[in-house]
Amino acid sequence: EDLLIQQLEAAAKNYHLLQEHGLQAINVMGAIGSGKTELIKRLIEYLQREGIRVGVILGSISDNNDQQRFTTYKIPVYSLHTEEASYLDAAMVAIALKRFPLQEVDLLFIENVGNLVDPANFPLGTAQEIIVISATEGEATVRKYPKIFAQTEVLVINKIDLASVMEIDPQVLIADYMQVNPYGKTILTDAKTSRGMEQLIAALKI
Amino acid sequence: EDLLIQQLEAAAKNYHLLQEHGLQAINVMGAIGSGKTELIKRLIEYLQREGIRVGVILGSISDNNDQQRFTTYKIPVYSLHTEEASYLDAAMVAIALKRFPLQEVDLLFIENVGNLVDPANFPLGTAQEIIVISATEGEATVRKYPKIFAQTEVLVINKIDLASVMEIDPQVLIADYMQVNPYGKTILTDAKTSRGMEQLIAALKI
Ligand SMILES: Nc1nc2c(ncn2[C@@H]2O[C@H](COP(=O)(O)OP(=O)(O)OP(=O)(O)O)[C@@H](O)[C@H]2O)c(=O)[nH]1
Ligand SMILES: Nc1nc2c(ncn2[C@@H]2O[C@H](COP(=O)(O)OP(=O)(O)OP(=O)(O)O)[C@@H](O)[C@H]2O)c(=O)[nH]1
Ligand SMILES: [Mg+2]
Ligand SMILES: [Mg+2]
Repeated sequence: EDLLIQQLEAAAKNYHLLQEHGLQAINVMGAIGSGKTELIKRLIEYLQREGIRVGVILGSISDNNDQQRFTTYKIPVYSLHTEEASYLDAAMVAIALKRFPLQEVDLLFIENVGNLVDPANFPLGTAQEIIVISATEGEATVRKYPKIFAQTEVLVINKIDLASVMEIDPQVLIADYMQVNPYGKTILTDAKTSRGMEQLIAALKI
Repeated sequence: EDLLIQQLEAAAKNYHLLQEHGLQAINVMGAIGSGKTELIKRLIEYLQREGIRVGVILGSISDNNDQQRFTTYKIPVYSLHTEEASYLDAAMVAIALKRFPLQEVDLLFIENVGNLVDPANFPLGTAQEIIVISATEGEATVRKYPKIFAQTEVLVINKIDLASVMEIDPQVLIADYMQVNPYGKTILTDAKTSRGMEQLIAALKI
């Protein structure tokens, strides 16, 4: 119980700091390799055309991460190494926010570590959260991890281009999500071709 | 440090119990939806033809799990619900082993929770370990989670049938694995068609 209160208080601090800077922050959660980075790249391309200044905080376990995949956008990217934790928490994000040039961005993507369990217990203090799963994981993902899907208002089913070759019906995932989260929004995306980007931008109220 | 010793001692207890029963146990780790269950099913089919008696301990977070996918084999299957933990540990496995009909099996698959971080820190006491990743997660999986790949002697790259449509080169993953684990074995599999099963059986010394 004490641990939960600590997490909530730390998250609230981050929330207020972001509000003070007029920053919209989005916690991008999801399974390993589901396409979080690719999705963020497509969103950055879209948003830069609209003149919105974007930044990224990138969570990872090891020094090997995808920081270089953002170089082309010339935006602030901060790598947050968790060392052993398989999730980001509010305290780690607080450290990152201290070192981040908050005045240089309007929108901040925080890419969480690939994990469908722990991030549900560690609110970061972002205004929005999305969870990115891949059609290639199968049809059972939502029902196997009900807690995180019940708590997250936007579900992205990525790699939708591979659903038919895998004989996966995305409607199964959507129905399972509606069952634990009747007001949640589902977006089908192919992050390699930008399919679904406009609906996602709308769902995120950007 | 104390925690690590506790884990090692609990794992050692499981190891001795399994040895006493002449049982070969295999810890099947991997990413979410990488094909662990499908792979175990193909292995069971192969082994049953050889007259080997198989059992499964199935780790999961929620009550929704894949226990029914094994019904057709008429083997003992024990579902181990972790509640909150995103990994199985030796203590949980000890409880499962107490309730499992150990005298009825020769080979025991323990399907771990989908996670490439925590299981590296929680030995279960099995004689063998394998890690199952999917080609659909991309080429970066091994270099992003070096610890678990350094510790695990058999790497299975599953869904190899989808590597070319995703433009993934499995040789990248194999090279990254060789770098952290020079003696590790890599097996390419398609768990839907049994491709790679014989090499995997050989690598597991079954
Ligand atoms: N076919 C297809 N491939 C995709 C799609 N999105 C991402 N990929 C590929 O999937 C692999 C993983 O993509 P990433 O963007 O690195 O995924 P991630 O969730 O950021 O991965 P981690 O941060 O390591 O957990 C890469 O090879 C991508 O090119 C998609 O919509 N369709
Ligand atoms: N194309 C293809 N699909 C596969 C392969 N192996 C498994 N699948 C599919 O991938 C999805 C997930 O397979 P599972 O066996 O449930 O994977 P898992 O690792 O046990 O999943 P969790 O236990 O939930 O983490 C299912 O839809 C399978 O049919 C493969 O080699 N090729
Ligand atoms: Mg990424
Ligand atoms: Mg499974």
